Amino acid sequence: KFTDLFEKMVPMQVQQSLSIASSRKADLVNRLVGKLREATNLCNGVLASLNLPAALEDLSGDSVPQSILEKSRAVVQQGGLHSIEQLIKDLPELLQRNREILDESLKMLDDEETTDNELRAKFSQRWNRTPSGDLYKPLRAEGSNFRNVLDKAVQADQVVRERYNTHCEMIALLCKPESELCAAIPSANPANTLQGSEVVNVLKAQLQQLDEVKRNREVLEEEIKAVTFDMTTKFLTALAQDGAINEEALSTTELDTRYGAHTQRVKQNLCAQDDLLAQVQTSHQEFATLKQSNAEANNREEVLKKLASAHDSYVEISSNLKEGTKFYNDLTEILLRFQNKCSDIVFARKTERDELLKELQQS
Amino acid sequence: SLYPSLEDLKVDKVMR
Repeated sequence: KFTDLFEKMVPMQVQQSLSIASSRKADLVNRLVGKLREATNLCNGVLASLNLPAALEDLSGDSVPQSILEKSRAVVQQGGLHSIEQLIKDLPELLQRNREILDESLKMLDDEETTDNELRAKFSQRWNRTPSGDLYKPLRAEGSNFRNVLDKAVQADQVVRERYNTHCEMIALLCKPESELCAAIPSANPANTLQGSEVVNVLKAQLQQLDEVKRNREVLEEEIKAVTFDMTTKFLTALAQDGAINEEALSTTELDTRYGAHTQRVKQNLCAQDDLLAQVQTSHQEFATLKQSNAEANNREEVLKKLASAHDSYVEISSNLKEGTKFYNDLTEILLRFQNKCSDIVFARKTERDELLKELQQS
Repeated sequence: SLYPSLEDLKVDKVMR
């Protein structure tokens, strides 16, 4: 198992030339590899700035924006369309109930006043009690206040109903499960209609070619690193033949031979990338303008805006209805008290009338 | 608010 320990020993001149040659080779390799890496960074930077390939990837995505999902959940939690539908149906009945109480109360006053007037006409000054008309003045004033309030409530009901009619469709949509909601929104990404369109196919193809260029680069880099470069024999021969070593000439010639093809391929690779990046930028320009101007995009915006305002209107309508229902219920209590007052005074007047009539007949 | 207030209607006027 003999190993010659002095195998590598060479003349000093050769040793010096070898070290210079190796640093030349290192510079060349570093420069080539550096260019490849730099090109890859540039390519990644440009694609990132164009949001590629992400913009192309979510073409098939049709997701509902998070904010809309939250609004949908909120509306469903509050009972959805059904709960406000029911309340709106109740409004006319609540109104009618209050109207009837008020009308009955005023009718009682009217009837009693009529009999009082008839008796006054019949007995003239002998019918000397206060006329009902005078007595009922404050009650009638109160009655007209109630009528005004009810007229205003009718207008309020109308406003709520109109608001409901305007938004009920969108509110219903908002209450749908996410999958239906998603399907009902015109392609969440306007480019969706661009899917399969020329510009998208071209852009995809260009990105694939770019990927290939990048992959080639990796292979190229490995090959460059793998190149063997040993000047020992050349330098030894030169020294033996000429007595001197023209390191630079010998090294550059050898580097050209060994790395010429790689250098050429690096250049081609970089040119190929430059061309492709220019093409990608033009295609992306077209893609972006198409995306902007696409009628679908506008449609999507419109629907999303409507969905958002549907949520806001739902909240408003719910509070309007709560207020309206409370209004009618509170008013009913007040009107029932008013009705009691009217029936009490009418009852008192009737009792008084009967006594007066008895007196007159006896006299 | 949308509906009229009932505050001034709640107070019962005293019959003289």
